[in-house]
Amino acid sequence: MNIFRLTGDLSHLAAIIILLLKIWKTRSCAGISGKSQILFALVFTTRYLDLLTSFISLYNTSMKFIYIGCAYATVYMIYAKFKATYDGNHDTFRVEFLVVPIGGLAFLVNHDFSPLEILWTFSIYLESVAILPQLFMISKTGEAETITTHYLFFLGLYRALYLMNWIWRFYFEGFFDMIAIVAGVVQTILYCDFFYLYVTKVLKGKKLSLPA
Amino acid sequence: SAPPLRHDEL
Repeated sequence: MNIFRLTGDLSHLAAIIILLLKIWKTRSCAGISGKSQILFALVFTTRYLDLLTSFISLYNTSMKFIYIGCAYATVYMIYAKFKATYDGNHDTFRVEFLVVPIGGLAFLVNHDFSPLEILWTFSIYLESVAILPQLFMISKTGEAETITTHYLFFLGLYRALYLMNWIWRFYFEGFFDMIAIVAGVVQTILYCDFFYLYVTKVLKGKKLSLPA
Repeated sequence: SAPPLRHDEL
């Protein structure tokens, strides 16, 4: 464990909690892409199946349960509890165009052709594009609530911190995982446009609205 | 080095 990975995990946890609290407190999921949240639940489910097979640490296991629990709670609140506030008309990204090719890619490019490893690879690839429905929805509605931009900021920051974690681990441990690194770079690049708007607008107290 | 198949990251 290193400082980049720890702050990355905490940033990820902050994002997940911010979103959960936003929906719970405002009793509304307006502006939130349910499709992205379903993809994140799928990412955690396929990545954390090793909860059943191997124990790494109390931290690792507890964080996995928290992530999975929050992800499903968020999906439940969007599609069941606060379904009336779900903006389905703007959440129209064709996720099948993501899931199917990524499923194929996971079969072709992986570290080991075993079920758990292929599911882990699928999860890594899927996570890198899982935010697209959310970014697409914001581009369609033309704006985002400020709390939603904070959610996206911490979510994007977490993988950027993981990139630093992988540099650290390569330098100090000689560890590197090309699949995770390439997917992590793609994932972080997808946030660059948002990061620019977040820093130039939201941090200056303005509302995030598109086109700029 | 080949990555460990036991993934220790979240």
